[in-house]
Amino acid sequence: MFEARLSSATTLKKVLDAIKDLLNEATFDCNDSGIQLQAMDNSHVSLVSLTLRADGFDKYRCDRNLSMGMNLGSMAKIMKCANNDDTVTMKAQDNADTVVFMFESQNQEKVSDYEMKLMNLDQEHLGIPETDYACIVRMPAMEFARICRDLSQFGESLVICCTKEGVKFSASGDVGSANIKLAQTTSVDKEEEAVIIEMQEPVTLTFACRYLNSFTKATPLTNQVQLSMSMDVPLVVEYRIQDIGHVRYYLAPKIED
Amino acid sequence: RKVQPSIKNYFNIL
Repeated sequence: MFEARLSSATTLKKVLDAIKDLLNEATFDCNDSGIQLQAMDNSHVSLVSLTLRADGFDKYRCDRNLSMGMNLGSMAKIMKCANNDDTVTMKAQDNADTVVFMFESQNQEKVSDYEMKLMNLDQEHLGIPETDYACIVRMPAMEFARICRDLSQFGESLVICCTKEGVKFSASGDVGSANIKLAQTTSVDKEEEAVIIEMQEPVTLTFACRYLNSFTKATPLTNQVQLSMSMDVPLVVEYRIQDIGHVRYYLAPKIED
Repeated sequence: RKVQPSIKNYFNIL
């Protein structure tokens, strides 16, 4: 028996919005420590890794490890039927071929359930090595989304250059070029507005705007985003999900042909 | 010209 309850459907709606741009379907691996999802986008360029810890749920029970392959388009149709303040419960029997989403209104007067067919997905799992990154940037998630959106207009690639002083985002193309520099915050009044840089070595890397823009669909989950970078290894874009886990995106830097 | 490598080039397939 698997059962996971969240007191507000908003979190699950936001999680789904954060991954469905990149993934059409994905396997939710459930065990007694929580729910894990790891999947590459269709073109195998980026990797999405989602962790929802058992202790972050209002109720969580998972008697046996369970892998639930879901069509995220179908899941989105179902999640659209939940109000933000509904309680949402996901339920499945052991070895089931369906999952049930149950929504309960705050006053308990409306209860809906949606049963969705599960899929057998043959997905490759990747081992992500522990890495000490040369630069780690923490910045407002909204600001990062804005920069990716703005600079995408000027080119299909975004260059991120990180030094001790700050981080510079650049794009160039037919129109011309664009640069946005963010200085490291000197006095932190509001932590969620701060730009913090932990640098071992400066790095300059080039990334595809298209994927960065997809990653920023996770922006509503949190105030701050963390970018971890080293030369010649994938960028990690991490959004923490308050009290329950995180979604991380991995994207390989573009390289000279 | 820069090209986009697959993420599979960086992580081992388990």
